[in-house]
Amino acid sequence: SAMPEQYSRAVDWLSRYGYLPPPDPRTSKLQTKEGIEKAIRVMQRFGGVRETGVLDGETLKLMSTPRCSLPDIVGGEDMLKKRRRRRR
Amino acid sequence: YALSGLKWHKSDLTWSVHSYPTPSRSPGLPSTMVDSILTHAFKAWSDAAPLTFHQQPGGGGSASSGGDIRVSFNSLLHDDGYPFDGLGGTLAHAFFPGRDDVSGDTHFDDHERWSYGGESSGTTDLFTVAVHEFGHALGLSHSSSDPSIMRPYYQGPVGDILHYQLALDDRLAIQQLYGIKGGQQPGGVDPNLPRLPSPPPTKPTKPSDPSVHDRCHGGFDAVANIRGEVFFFQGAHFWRTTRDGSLVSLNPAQIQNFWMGFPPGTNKIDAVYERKSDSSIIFFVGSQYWVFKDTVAMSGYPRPLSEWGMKRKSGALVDRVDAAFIWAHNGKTYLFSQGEFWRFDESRKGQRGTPQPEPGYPRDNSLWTGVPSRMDDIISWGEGDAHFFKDNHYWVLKSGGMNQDSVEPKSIGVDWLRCPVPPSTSAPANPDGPRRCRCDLTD
Repeated sequence: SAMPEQYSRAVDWLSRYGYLPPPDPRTSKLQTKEGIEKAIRVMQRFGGVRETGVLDGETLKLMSTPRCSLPDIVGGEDMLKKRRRRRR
Repeated sequence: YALSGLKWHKSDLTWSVHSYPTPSRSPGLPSTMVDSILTHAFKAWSDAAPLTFHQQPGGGGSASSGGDIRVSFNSLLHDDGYPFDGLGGTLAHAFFPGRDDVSGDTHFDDHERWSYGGESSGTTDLFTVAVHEFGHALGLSHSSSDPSIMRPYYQGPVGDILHYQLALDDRLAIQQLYGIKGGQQPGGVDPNLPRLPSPPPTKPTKPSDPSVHDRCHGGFDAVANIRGEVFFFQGAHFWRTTRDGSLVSLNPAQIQNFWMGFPPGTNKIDAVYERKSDSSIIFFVGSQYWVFKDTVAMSGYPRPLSEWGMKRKSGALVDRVDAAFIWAHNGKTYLFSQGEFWRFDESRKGQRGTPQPEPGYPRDNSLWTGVPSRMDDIISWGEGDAHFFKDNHYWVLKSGGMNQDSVEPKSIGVDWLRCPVPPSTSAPANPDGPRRCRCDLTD
């Protein structure tokens, strides 16, 4: 099972690639356990590994695989929108 | 494939290179070779769609010059809001098409050790990553399909760049945006709008006859705990309850519309369970079994049930399975047939890859005291308790217990399928010749 540090890094990874909504510094909102499990499942399905909902070895290995830095799930937080907000 | 929703509204595109890999990190890649690799990466896309790419002089890296797609090799913070992270991790990124200054820009992390061809240890094949990033610069998002160059993870060189061809998923994606080479432009009347995929042929919905498929009457052919949801199979249909206990629909779904791969006419499932080792789903139908990966049957199935090596005490081969489940108590798989059961350790496979019964089996179902000896099916649920289903009732053997006297039958309809509580009636007959009196359900 994942160590706390790995877990924290994984949540950051999930946010960066669009599987979790980005943290909101104004509200310090916590991600729910169910939300994180669901995000891990989506990530596992997208990456073609066994869908367990937990940070198993296979999932952690995939998260450390070199990759493109665009998000996999492009929602309201895609790069262009972020850029426009940053400019404003 | 997935599209970003953005595309270039022209087919003649220009590109330029504004910086090259640092020679000390990528010694095998002089600028002329980088230009050649990138030219071939663009060609992969222009081979599949009516696009042309022309290189322009790059110059000093001005964002306002250099054509539509500006390529550069950058390190760490590079003034686009998306810093790179040194060697490994993120390799590159590109901006989708549009009218922004940054649209089409394609950045490669200069801390990577870029290479050309081969499988040199610790290097990253520039051609492979460039084809992927140019896909973004043309409007494609990440794809989960395999094979697809638009998968987000780097998986090594794609091979000979002179003869490289996009996978079908990628060809369909680029043709959706820009049309087919030598063929029609996409979008019909308005070429600026992406063309929608052709709808599948219409398939009339056959409404279920509620008089035939009443979940509240019970009598299920099979019950299975699959990915934490419970499926109740009856005839050619099934009901499904989610993890939180809610019923997905009051109406049953057709097995063949959800579980793909059964032959036409399959109208009864005998038993189902989800294999622990790889989450495959095993269906038993008559004297055959299927292995499903998710909702699709794997190739090579059905196979004969005889591969499981189950023989009755009489020596006859088992020709059907009544119930199947993995007992959470010990992780072993149990198959039941006509009053006898067999135990399997699925980590030990036989010659054909199917597990073989453990020694000492079959045993009589009567060993599971207090529950029906001829059950419809069994699942592990909750804290690992074994749930035995028969007609419209179920019995729970607490975790690890096989021999519990006081097992009260409960209503499947009420507890699992959102049925009204029935008026007081007599309880089902004690399944194994009662050891004691039984009261009705409400007493």
